Amino acid sequence: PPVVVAPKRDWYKALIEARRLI
Amino acid sequence: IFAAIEEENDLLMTDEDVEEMIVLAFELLCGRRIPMLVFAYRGRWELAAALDNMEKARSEYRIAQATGLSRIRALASFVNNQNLKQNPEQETFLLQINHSADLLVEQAESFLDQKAETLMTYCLKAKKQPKSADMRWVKEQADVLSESLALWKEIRKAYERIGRIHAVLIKASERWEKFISTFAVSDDKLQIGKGLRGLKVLEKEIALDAEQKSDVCQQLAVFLN
Repeated sequence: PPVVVAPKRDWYKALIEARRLI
Repeated sequence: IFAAIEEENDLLMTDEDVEEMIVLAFELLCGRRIPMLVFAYRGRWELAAALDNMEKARSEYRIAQATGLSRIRALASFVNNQNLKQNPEQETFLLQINHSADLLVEQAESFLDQKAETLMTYCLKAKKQPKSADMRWVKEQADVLSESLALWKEIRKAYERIGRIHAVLIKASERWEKFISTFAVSDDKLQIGKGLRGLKVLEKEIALDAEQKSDVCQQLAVFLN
């Protein structure tokens, strides 16, 4: 089976930054 | 296909699986006879139980694998829809849903990387010049990112489950091997008896008679209509 890494910190960071802006 | 039957969940079947089932149905209608071997075991209950456990673990493993793959395909379809939405006119790079799981995961990962980076860069710029920022775009992109992230977590959960079930399967098959070596009468001799006990191999055939063909045709007509 493929290696599915944990969700990356960068993904969350971008989301948090966007939510903060909105 | 077996996973879809056992779980009564059509989504575990791919389009290719459906195609193969339809081809098989038409072959049977045209008179194909499919020979098959059936294995059955009668004898010590410990052995029967061990075999049962192993088969159960094997089928759960198959279901887990199919589930994992269908989760990956769900994310790949989502990525494709987003790419199509973004560039409705240009030729867009689309993920091939029938590609291997490894490749799809890799491509989905780079989609998420790219989305996050673009969004981050835009947000940092928008912070400096809030007046010219397109907030609707930011919200849209954030929604896409959070939805893909949720799908990603689903995939991860499914693959962790595959790992756990694989361990169970290995244990069950070790148990089976152990029983086999404990109860084996002789290691290298095949014993042929009256067939009351032991492993039974039956030859059977899958074929349709006229009445069954008519039943299948009726059902197919409903689907095709």
